[in-house]
Amino acid sequence: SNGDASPTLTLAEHDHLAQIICKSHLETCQYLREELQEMSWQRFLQEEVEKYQNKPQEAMWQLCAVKITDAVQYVVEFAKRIDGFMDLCQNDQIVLLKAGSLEVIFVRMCRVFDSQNNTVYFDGKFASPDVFKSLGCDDLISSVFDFAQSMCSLQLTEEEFALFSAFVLLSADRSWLREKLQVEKLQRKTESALQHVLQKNRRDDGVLEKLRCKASALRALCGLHSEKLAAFRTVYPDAVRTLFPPLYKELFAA
Amino acid sequence: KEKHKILHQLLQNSTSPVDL
Repeated sequence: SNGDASPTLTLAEHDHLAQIICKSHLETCQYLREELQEMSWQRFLQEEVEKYQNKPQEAMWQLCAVKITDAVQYVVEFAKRIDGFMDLCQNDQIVLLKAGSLEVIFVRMCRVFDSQNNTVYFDGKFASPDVFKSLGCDDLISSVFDFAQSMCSLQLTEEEFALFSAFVLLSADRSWLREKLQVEKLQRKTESALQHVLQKNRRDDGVLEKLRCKASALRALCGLHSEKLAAFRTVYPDAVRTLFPPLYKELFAA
Repeated sequence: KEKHKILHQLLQNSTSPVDL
């Protein structure tokens, strides 16, 4: 690297960076693809779907908040293992995780998404959008499923998923960053390694551009999540205060 | 730091849920 915000990496450096990020991703991705393929036939029966649909709204929100909180902890570990992340100042580590952890979770969700059946792995089995009906936010759920469907159509490899997740997490345009240039440098290196891997995998030239669009779509999804949480909190302030995991509140409801 | 106590702890911890 020449040390500025536009790093020029050698092929070997690109490969090395891609390998490290892919290793970090596989160590912290919660589910391996092989495990998921074995579980793909386990779909919720109609009576199980109805059980979720009949849950009180606050109980279903709590369940989803718990699942998201579990996933956040794995994203934090992923971040810690990205070369250079722990060298950033603590303020910036927190800013990036606060803004990007849910975005990475939505990217990771595409690995546990069955595009043929339009189902996602949730609470032990594959769930269709109607499982989430009692949350009372059909538009958010359908946007999340549409996003997963469209990400799946790109058929990313694990290495591409890993680099795209790191690229999203290292977004240098988040508000409140103190050392923006350092983050920018890391993000550009990651983007460059992603581009290198896409070329190596002989992917269509447009894939990187499509991934940039997906990064904007992720921001919109997270914005919608915040809106829905704020609306839910207005109606059920005590449920958020007493039932939601402290880490979820720290990240999304502070 | 106080506002993001848990996140701060997770970043400092050498053992994590992933390792356990």
